[in-house]
Amino acid sequence: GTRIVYDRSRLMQLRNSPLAR
Amino acid sequence: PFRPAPKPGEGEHPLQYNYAIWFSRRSQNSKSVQYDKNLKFIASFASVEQFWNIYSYIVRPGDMSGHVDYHLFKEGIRPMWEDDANKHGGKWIIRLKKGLASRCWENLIMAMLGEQFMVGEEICGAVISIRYQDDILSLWNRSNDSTITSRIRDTLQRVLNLPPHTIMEYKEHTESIKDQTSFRNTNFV
Repeated sequence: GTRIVYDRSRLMQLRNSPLAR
Repeated sequence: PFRPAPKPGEGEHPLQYNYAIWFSRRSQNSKSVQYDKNLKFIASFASVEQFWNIYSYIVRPGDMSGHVDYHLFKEGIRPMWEDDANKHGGKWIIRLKKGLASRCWENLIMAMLGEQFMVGEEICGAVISIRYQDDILSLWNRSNDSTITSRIRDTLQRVLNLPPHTIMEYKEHTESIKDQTSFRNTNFV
């Protein structure tokens, strides 16, 4: 199946989402 | 006690695998204490948001002193040589000058969680070991197939952005069990 891939910049972007706190 | 990762909540971004993070600190009389008795489970997570949540409250490895390790492994794999997922595998070992541990650890685990290694099911987990002189970063994989380990090395070099001439060494866990060098990740005596 498809793998769920995130590059560094996407992970950093999600770090700032309200759900990550 | 171990707790499985919660299901990703509404709007969260799931990871390819669930992971668990563990902590260990060498006690004064560590020789008599089994390795896994020192392993403290911190948390499991299944999404990017859950990961950042946990990451933001744990102390960065470079800010810790003494003889401590963080172990970040796929859920279901114990950070021990004897685990079925590890016993035929090995690890890349990278020695880091003091001051680099936090940044390199963060880069490594982001690459692992984001599936940047492109080696299928091979990756088992990562360890950062804080020591008195150099710190040690390691990435564990299931097999010692040289095509796979070379691919892992190439990705490590790319994502870690290490100083030139940083030495990388691959070691099979069977060798570690035999020679008992490096730090122990086992109960085998």
